[in-house]
Amino acid sequence: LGSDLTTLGLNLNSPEKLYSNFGGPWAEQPCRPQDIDYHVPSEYLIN
Amino acid sequence: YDDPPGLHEKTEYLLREWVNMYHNASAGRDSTKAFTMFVHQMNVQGILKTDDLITRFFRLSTEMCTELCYRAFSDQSNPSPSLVRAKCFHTLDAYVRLITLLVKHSGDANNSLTKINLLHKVLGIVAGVLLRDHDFRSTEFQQLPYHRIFIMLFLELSAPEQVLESISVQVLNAFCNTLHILQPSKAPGFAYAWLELVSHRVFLGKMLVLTPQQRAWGMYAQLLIDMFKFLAPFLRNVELPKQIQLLYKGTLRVLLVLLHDFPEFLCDYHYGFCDVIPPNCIQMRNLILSAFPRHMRLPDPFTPNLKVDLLPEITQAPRVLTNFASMIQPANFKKDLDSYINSRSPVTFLSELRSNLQVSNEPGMRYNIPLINALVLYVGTQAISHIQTKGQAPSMGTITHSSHMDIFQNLAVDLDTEGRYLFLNAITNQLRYPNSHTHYFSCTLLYLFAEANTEAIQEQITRVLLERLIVNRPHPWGLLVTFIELIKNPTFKFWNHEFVRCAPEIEKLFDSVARSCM
Amino acid sequence: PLGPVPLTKNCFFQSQMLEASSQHMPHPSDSERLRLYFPRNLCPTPSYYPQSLPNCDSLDFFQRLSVETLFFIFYYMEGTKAQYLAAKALKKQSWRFHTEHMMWFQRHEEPKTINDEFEQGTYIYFDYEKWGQRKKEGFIFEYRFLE
Repeated sequence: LGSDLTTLGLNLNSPEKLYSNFGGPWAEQPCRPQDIDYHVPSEYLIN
Repeated sequence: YDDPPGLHEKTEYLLREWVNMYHNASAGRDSTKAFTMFVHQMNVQGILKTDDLITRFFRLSTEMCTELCYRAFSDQSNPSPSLVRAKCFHTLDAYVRLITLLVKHSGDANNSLTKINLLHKVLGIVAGVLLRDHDFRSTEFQQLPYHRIFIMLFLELSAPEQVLESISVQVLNAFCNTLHILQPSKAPGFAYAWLELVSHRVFLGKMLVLTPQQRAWGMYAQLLIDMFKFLAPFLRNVELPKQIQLLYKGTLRVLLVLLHDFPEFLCDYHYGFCDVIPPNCIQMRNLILSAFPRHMRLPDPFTPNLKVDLLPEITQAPRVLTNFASMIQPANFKKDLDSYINSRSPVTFLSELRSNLQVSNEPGMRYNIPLINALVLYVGTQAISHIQTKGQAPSMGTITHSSHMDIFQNLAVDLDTEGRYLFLNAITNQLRYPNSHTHYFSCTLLYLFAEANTEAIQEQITRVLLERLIVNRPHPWGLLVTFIELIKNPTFKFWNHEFVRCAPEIEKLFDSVARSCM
Repeated sequence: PLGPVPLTKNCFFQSQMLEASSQHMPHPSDSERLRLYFPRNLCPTPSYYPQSLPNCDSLDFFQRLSVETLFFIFYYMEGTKAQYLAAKALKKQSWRFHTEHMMWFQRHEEPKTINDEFEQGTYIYFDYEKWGQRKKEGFIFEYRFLE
């Protein structure tokens, strides 16, 4: 009977696109902001 | 490989040098200062002198990087996976930056060809090292170094820089070629990493959103077909060991993201996907067939007295980006088919039809499924245009008494249970969102039910619909509308059939669906 | 009515290879830059702890965070979307990033001097080494260092 696809950790009712925070095929959660690499201004790369 | 003497040592020296320079604080923004100095060293060592030496340098470097990772995996003093990863990435990320800078700076700024050729070369080398490693190490193979090289190289080449944006489509093409070469059927040990790469958020964005005119959609569809082909034999048997279940569930997640974000993509390529997804893999196929264009508002299938043929979109043909007509082989069969459609001759066409579709006597493998799918869609689309040239629209009245319907009725009667199941599946695969295909094939299925000369055909039509309805959501709109019509419309005398009461739970299920309709 | 189809030898090999590689699945951090301060080795917390805050990647979520939190995110999660959003939220609260000191400054009062090159006055700045807000009088904020 397949599985309940609403339990795969994806917010299928989200008005936003899912792909930009998609954590990957085995992630139970979307990516958090601190997980997403971003092309920030180079001055921010302080370390 | 008969590497020139000393090349291995030179490469090791240079790689070590580069890793140190890359991590040195004075490397400068994006390591450009370090790179300028390092290219000089590569020149001094003669590495950049010939194409052959550059190729050897990259192969040796890739092998050294992966070798270092395998040593880190086996180093017992490093129990923590994150420490092992940090150690591997220390070298791998430096190596990727070197590749990126060489690609960016090869040839002059606007000569994208040299850049892309170098990228193809490097990706091919890494893929070659991976496949050899995969074969050599077998179950000891580890995907991590290759996964890291590919994803970090892709992310580096996706940076918002003018020189990279001007070659972004070619970069995507190069990566898709490489991923196609490394598809799960070719490197099963790399399959999990492969799906991670194919479904990475940046890759999805580049392939399905940022590339203009959807030029990368066809490449992406090919990658999904590669995955379906790999899963097919296992899904076909519904025998999913844990490792396959994991990959299947991961694929479902990716498809859900596509259904939610890019339904038009699934709409356009549904045919090719359903051609390779096994007929019994119901939920994954339903997921694909449930996609509908975002601008469309679907009427509730349970709406009483829903007038499907009055919906504005019902006369519009959906985009089908697979050339299904070309899949009807051999050529003389296609010629006879066209001739029969146009003039109902040769008369023998119908009696020979089944033998053209049958490929073996092996139960469960008797028929050429892609050929049946292509034949059904081809004859159906021919029928629709034939009806429309007469200024009519497909309906229960206009689809009958035609060469097209002769073919469908012949198939319904002449095929055995297995063949008819595949035939009915091919029709039911077209029941999607409101469009002319959905409407025509819905009418066809109901007509075949009404005109069936044995109850077995009617039962099988019901089974094909039912097995798609009892699985977990989502369900395609056209499937629901057709089933509701079947059980609601007294013309079909659905409730009179014995099989409706073949088992208490089946009877209960029909009653519950009927109640939701009423 | 299709029934099972016997798997080929190659399928068994593929399943075996898959089984072996399922022992070392890709980790989310394999697709992300190395995080110096916050590696993503998720420590599993009880499921009743909030696993991911709704709307946590939106600017208005960040604007509700305290200034200290925003500075923490900015300095410890560099190169990520979180750092980017924290910087935007700080600017919304009239903090300005000095690209040479690599610190955030906020006017404490109207500057005494303003011209095309610089402004001078008393500022509050966040010192990431001593980790705290400080006041600086007579500071010259040269616009060429304004991000």
